[in-house]
Amino acid sequence: TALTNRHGKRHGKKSKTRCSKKALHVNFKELGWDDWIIAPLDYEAYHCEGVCDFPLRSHLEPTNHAIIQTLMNSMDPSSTPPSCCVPTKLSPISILYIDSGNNVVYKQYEDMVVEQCGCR
Amino acid sequence: FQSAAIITPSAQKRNREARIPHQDGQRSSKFFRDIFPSSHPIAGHPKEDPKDAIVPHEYMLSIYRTYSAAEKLGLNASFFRSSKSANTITSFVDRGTDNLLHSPLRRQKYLFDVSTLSEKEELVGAELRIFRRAPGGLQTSLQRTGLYNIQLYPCGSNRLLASRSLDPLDSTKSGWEVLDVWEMFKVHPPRQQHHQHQQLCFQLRVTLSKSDTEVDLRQLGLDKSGRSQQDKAILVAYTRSKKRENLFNEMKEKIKSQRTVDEKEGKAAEEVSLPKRGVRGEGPRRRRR
Repeated sequence: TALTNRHGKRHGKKSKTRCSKKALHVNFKELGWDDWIIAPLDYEAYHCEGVCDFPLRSHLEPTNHAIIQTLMNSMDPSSTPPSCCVPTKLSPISILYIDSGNNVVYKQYEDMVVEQCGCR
Repeated sequence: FQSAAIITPSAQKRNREARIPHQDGQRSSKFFRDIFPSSHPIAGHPKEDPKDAIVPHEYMLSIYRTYSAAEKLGLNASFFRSSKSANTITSFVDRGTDNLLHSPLRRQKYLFDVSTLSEKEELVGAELRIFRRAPGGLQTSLQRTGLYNIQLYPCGSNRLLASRSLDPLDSTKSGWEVLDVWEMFKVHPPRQQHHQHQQLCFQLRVTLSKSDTEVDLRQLGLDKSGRSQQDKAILVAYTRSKKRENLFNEMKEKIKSQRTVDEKEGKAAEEVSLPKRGVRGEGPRRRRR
């Protein structure tokens, strides 16, 4: 307990995690899409979660607008909501599926996996 | 197809194990079985006729395997020469049957329904892949020198579309013949027979290179009888879409096509079950909503 104190965690107040990338496992079979998706049957998509609080960290690569909005929110939370924790960099995945003509198709779908999160 | 597989040592071991020859000499891949277990809905219930069950060709599985492995390494699949910078690769399975009127088999037709090929996507390449079976017992008559000349034409035209030579020694082993047919899309855009179905038709013949005599295609294992789905010829179209593909588009297309199939079946079933009109009291039974 003494150790956590030294790290400056405040007692009794649940600290909200800052904006960061979290796990999100997508299972096409559970979605009921496996009648047309051959592969993959599941994949790791990740998602962004957490607060964008003042001051914004540089790795969140905020836009100038996000910096202003976060500043306004920190001064008067009732006047302006905080900026949003969203994916800022995404990558594609390959999907093998059956199209409406029952042909087997390979396609590279963009923006399917979160690589980085940021505040916008 | 240039082997572009990026195989990790463990996969190498797995791949070596995976090449389990089937009784009829067909290779199958454990990976195929991994992603296509018999419980998979697609394998589980073949559409209409078991013969037409939707089974991906090994070529499509190897494309998926190679490019998804490249993605995991942060490489963009469209950089591979074999993908021709396409981000969509569609395989259409041959719907033609042997022309049994002629015996011996001098010509072979290949018919493809390419109606799902999107006009919004740019076609960057197309090839016809034909599986040549090992000819089996007829081999003796083939002991000859000189190459075979495989020639491909659009149906109803004698304008040579593509050709390649085949060594008699190679013809004793089974293998895939790949012919570039991109030209076909440029010169003969798919004919609109019905506004839904766009057909592409190819005709193939093989001659002896030194003379123009045509060879019986059965001797070269190019007949179609008794082929499994994975041994049928496929037309592979490489397309590139500039616009970002929306995952739900495929879903909507699927649902739409499924609904039309259901409606057709419903109508047919209704016609069969409706009693003939004209006899009082025997009119159609009102269907409970």
